[in-house]
Amino acid sequence: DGQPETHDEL
Amino acid sequence: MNIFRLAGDMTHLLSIIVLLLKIYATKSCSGVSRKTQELYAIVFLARYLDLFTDFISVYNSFMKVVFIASSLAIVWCMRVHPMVRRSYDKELDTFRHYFLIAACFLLALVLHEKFTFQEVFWAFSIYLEAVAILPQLVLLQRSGNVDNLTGQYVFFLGAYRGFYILNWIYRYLTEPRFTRWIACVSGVVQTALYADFFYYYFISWKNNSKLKLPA
Repeated sequence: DGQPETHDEL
Repeated sequence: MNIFRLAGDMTHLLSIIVLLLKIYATKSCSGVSRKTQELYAIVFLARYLDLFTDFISVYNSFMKVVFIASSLAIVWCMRVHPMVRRSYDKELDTFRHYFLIAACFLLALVLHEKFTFQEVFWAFSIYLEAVAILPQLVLLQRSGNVDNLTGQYVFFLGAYRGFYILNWIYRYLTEPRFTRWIACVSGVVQTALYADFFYYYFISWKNNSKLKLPA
Protein backbone atom coordinates (compact mmCIF):
# COMPACT_ATOMS: atom_id res chain seq x y z
CA ASP A 1 0.00 0.00 0.00
CA GLY A 2 3.01 2.25 -0.55
CA GLN A 3 3.31 3.39 3.06
CA PRO A 4 6.99 3.47 4.02
CA GLU A 5 7.83 1.40 7.05
CA THR A 6 10.32 2.85 9.50
CA HIS A 7 13.87 2.38 8.37
CA ASP A 8 15.12 -0.27 10.73
CA GLU A 9 18.53 -0.74 9.13
CA LEU A 10 21.60 1.41 9.59
CA MET B 1 18.06 -8.89 13.19
CA ASN B 2 19.72 -11.69 11.26
CA ILE B 3 23.33 -12.82 11.28
CA PHE B 4 24.09 -11.20 7.90
CA ARG B 5 23.01 -7.78 9.04
CA LEU B 6 24.96 -8.10 12.25
CA ALA B 7 28.03 -9.18 10.26
CA GLY B 8 27.45 -6.21 7.93
CA ASP B 9 27.21 -3.73 10.78
CA MET B 10 30.28 -5.21 12.47
CA THR B 11 32.45 -5.08 9.33
CA HIS B 12 31.25 -1.51 8.82
CA LEU B 13 32.28 -0.66 12.36
CA LEU B 14 35.56 -2.51 11.89
CA SER B 15 36.34 -0.50 8.75
CA ILE B 16 35.94 2.73 10.70
CA ILE B 17 38.07 1.40 13.58
CA VAL B 18 40.82 0.40 11.11
CA LEU B 19 40.76 3.87 9.58
CA LEU B 20 40.86 5.65 12.95
CA LEU B 21 43.65 3.31 14.05
CA LYS B 22 45.66 4.09 10.94
CA ILE B 23 45.26 7.83 11.42
CA TYR B 24 45.94 7.64 15.15
CA ALA B 25 48.91 5.26 15.01
CA THR B 26 50.70 6.79 12.05
CA LYS B 27 49.45 10.38 12.53
CA SER B 28 49.01 10.27 8.81
CA CYS B 29 46.10 10.08 6.43
CA SER B 30 48.11 9.42 3.29
CA GLY B 31 46.12 7.31 0.88
CA VAL B 32 42.83 8.33 2.49
CA SER B 33 40.39 10.46 0.52
CA ARG B 34 39.08 13.34 2.59
CA LYS B 35 36.30 13.78 0.07
CA THR B 36 35.02 10.25 0.66
CA GLN B 37 35.15 10.85 4.42
CA GLU B 38 33.20 14.09 4.07
CA LEU B 39 30.62 12.33 1.93
CA TYR B 40 30.19 9.66 4.62
CA ALA B 41 29.74 12.33 7.29
CA ILE B 42 26.99 13.90 5.14
CA VAL B 43 25.47 10.45 4.53
CA PHE B 44 25.15 9.72 8.25
CA LEU B 45 23.91 13.19 9.18
CA ALA B 46 21.25 13.09 6.45
CA ARG B 47 20.14 9.51 7.16
CA TYR B 48 19.93 9.62 10.93
CA LEU B 49 17.61 12.61 11.13
CA ASP B 50 15.21 10.07 12.63
CA LEU B 51 17.47 9.56 15.65
CA PHE B 52 15.14 11.59 17.83
CA THR B 53 11.83 10.81 16.14
CA ASP B 54 11.81 7.02 15.55
CA PHE B 55 13.13 4.74 18.24
CA ILE B 56 13.93 1.26 16.95
CA SER B 57 16.31 -0.23 19.50
CA VAL B 58 19.13 0.77 21.82
CA TYR B 59 21.53 -0.99 19.44
CA ASN B 60 20.19 1.00 16.50
CA SER B 61 20.43 4.39 18.24
CA PHE B 62 23.85 3.58 19.68
CA MET B 63 25.25 2.62 16.26
CA LYS B 64 23.81 5.76 14.68
CA VAL B 65 25.58 7.93 17.24
CA VAL B 66 28.83 5.95 16.73
CA PHE B 67 28.68 6.38 12.94
CA ILE B 68 27.95 10.10 13.12
CA ALA B 69 30.62 10.76 15.76
CA SER B 70 33.34 8.65 14.12
CA SER B 71 32.79 10.10 10.66
CA LEU B 72 32.93 13.65 12.03
CA ALA B 73 36.05 12.77 14.06
CA ILE B 74 37.82 11.50 10.92
CA VAL B 75 36.93 14.63 8.96
CA TRP B 76 38.01 16.77 11.90
CA CYS B 77 41.40 14.99 12.07
CA MET B 78 42.00 15.39 8.36
CA ARG B 79 41.07 19.07 8.36
CA VAL B 80 42.27 20.32 11.73
CA HIS B 81 44.88 18.04 13.35
CA PRO B 82 48.21 19.69 12.40
CA MET B 83 50.18 16.48 11.69
CA VAL B 84 47.41 14.52 10.04
CA ARG B 85 46.45 17.50 7.93
CA ARG B 86 49.97 17.82 6.54
CA SER B 87 49.94 14.22 5.27
CA TYR B 88 46.82 14.71 3.17
CA ASP B 89 47.49 14.24 -0.56
CA LYS B 90 45.46 17.07 -1.95
CA GLU B 91 46.80 16.63 -5.48
CA LEU B 92 45.65 13.01 -5.63
CA ASP B 93 42.22 13.67 -4.16
CA THR B 94 40.72 15.57 -7.05
CA PHE B 95 37.36 13.92 -7.50
CA ARG B 96 34.59 16.50 -7.87
CA HIS B 97 32.43 15.31 -5.05
CA TYR B 98 30.12 18.33 -5.12
CA PHE B 99 28.63 16.95 -8.32
CA LEU B 100 27.86 13.70 -6.56
CA ILE B 101 26.09 15.57 -3.76
CA ALA B 102 24.04 17.65 -6.20
CA ALA B 103 23.14 14.68 -8.42
CA CYS B 104 22.12 12.52 -5.46
CA PHE B 105 19.99 15.28 -4.01
CA LEU B 106 18.20 15.83 -7.31
CA LEU B 107 17.61 12.09 -7.62
CA ALA B 108 16.22 12.02 -4.07
CA LEU B 109 13.80 14.84 -4.95
CA VAL B 110 12.48 12.69 -7.81
CA LEU B 111 12.79 9.16 -6.37
CA HIS B 112 11.75 8.69 -2.74
CA GLU B 113 9.28 6.65 -0.76
CA LYS B 114 7.33 9.64 0.45
CA PHE B 115 7.70 13.37 -0.18
CA THR B 116 8.57 14.43 3.34
CA PHE B 117 11.67 16.15 4.67
CA GLN B 118 12.99 13.02 6.39
CA GLU B 119 12.18 10.63 3.56
CA VAL B 120 13.83 12.82 0.90
CA PHE B 121 16.96 13.10 3.06
CA TRP B 122 16.86 9.37 3.73
CA ALA B 123 16.77 8.62 -0.02
CA PHE B 124 19.53 11.22 -0.59
CA SER B 125 21.74 9.47 1.98
CA ILE B 126 21.18 6.08 0.35
CA TYR B 127 22.15 7.39 -3.09
CA LEU B 128 25.12 9.31 -1.74
CA GLU B 129 26.42 6.31 0.21
CA ALA B 130 26.29 4.24 -2.98
CA VAL B 131 28.82 6.52 -4.67
CA ALA B 132 30.73 7.94 -1.67
CA ILE B 133 33.60 5.46 -2.10
CA LEU B 134 34.39 6.75 -5.62
CA PRO B 135 36.87 9.49 -4.58
CA GLN B 136 38.67 6.90 -2.41
CA LEU B 137 38.88 4.35 -5.22
CA VAL B 138 40.09 6.99 -7.66
CA LEU B 139 42.73 8.14 -5.17
CA LEU B 140 43.98 4.57 -4.66
CA GLN B 141 44.11 4.01 -8.38
CA ARG B 142 46.01 7.24 -8.95
CA SER B 143 48.56 6.56 -6.22
CA GLY B 144 49.01 2.92 -7.30
CA ASN B 145 50.42 1.61 -4.04
CA VAL B 146 47.96 0.94 -1.27
CA ASP B 147 49.22 0.62 2.30
CA ASN B 148 47.91 -2.31 4.35
CA LEU B 149 45.56 -0.41 6.62
CA THR B 150 43.98 1.60 3.82
CA GLY B 151 43.54 -1.61 1.84
CA GLN B 152 41.90 -3.28 4.83
CA TYR B 153 39.68 -0.26 5.36
CA VAL B 154 38.29 -0.49 1.83
CA PHE B 155 38.09 -4.29 2.10
CA PHE B 156 35.93 -4.12 5.25
CA LEU B 157 33.71 -1.45 3.71
CA GLY B 158 33.14 -3.71 0.72
CA ALA B 159 32.48 -6.71 2.98
CA TYR B 160 29.88 -4.65 4.85
CA ARG B 161 28.03 -4.03 1.59
CA GLY B 162 28.24 -7.69 0.63
CA PHE B 163 26.73 -8.78 3.95
CA TYR B 164 23.90 -6.28 3.55
CA ILE B 165 22.95 -7.85 0.25
CA LEU B 166 22.83 -11.29 1.91
CA ASN B 167 20.72 -9.68 4.65
CA TRP B 168 18.21 -8.37 2.10
CA ILE B 169 17.98 -11.75 0.36
CA TYR B 170 17.39 -13.36 3.75
CA ARG B 171 14.76 -10.80 4.70
CA TYR B 172 13.06 -11.07 1.32
CA LEU B 173 12.76 -14.83 1.82
CA THR B 174 11.67 -14.73 5.46
CA GLU B 175 9.61 -11.53 5.82
CA PRO B 176 6.30 -11.51 3.96
CA ARG B 177 6.32 -7.86 2.95
CA PHE B 178 9.96 -7.00 2.59
CA THR B 179 10.37 -4.77 -0.47
CA ARG B 180 12.81 -1.93 -0.33
CA TRP B 181 13.73 -1.08 -3.85
CA ILE B 182 15.57 2.16 -3.21
CA ALA B 183 17.90 0.66 -0.61
CA CYS B 184 18.41 -2.66 -2.41
CA VAL B 185 19.08 -1.31 -5.90
CA SER B 186 21.44 1.39 -4.55
CA GLY B 187 23.11 -1.24 -2.37
CA VAL B 188 23.79 -3.52 -5.32
CA VAL B 189 25.22 -0.60 -7.33
CA GLN B 190 27.40 0.32 -4.37
CA THR B 191 28.71 -3.22 -3.93
CA ALA B 192 29.45 -3.51 -7.65
CA LEU B 193 31.81 -0.52 -7.36
CA TYR B 194 34.03 -2.64 -5.11
CA ALA B 195 34.25 -5.58 -7.53
CA ASP B 196 37.43 -4.36 -9.19
CA PHE B 197 39.10 -3.54 -5.89
CA PHE B 198 38.17 -6.92 -4.46
CA TYR B 199 39.68 -8.67 -7.44
CA TYR B 200 43.09 -7.04 -6.92
CA TYR B 201 42.84 -7.38 -3.12
CA PHE B 202 42.27 -11.12 -3.54
CA ILE B 203 45.17 -11.48 -6.01
CA SER B 204 47.57 -9.68 -3.67
CA TRP B 205 46.36 -11.76 -0.72
CA LYS B 206 46.78 -14.99 -2.68
CA ASN B 207 50.29 -14.08 -3.81
CA ASN B 208 51.09 -12.62 -0.40
CA SER B 209 52.24 -9.43 -2.10
CA LYS B 210 51.57 -5.74 -1.61
CA LEU B 211 48.25 -4.51 -2.96
CA LYS B 212 48.75 -2.61 -6.20
CA LEU B 213 46.03 -1.28 -8.43
CA PRO B 214 46.66 -0.93 -12.15
CA ALA B 215 46.72 2.66 -13.41
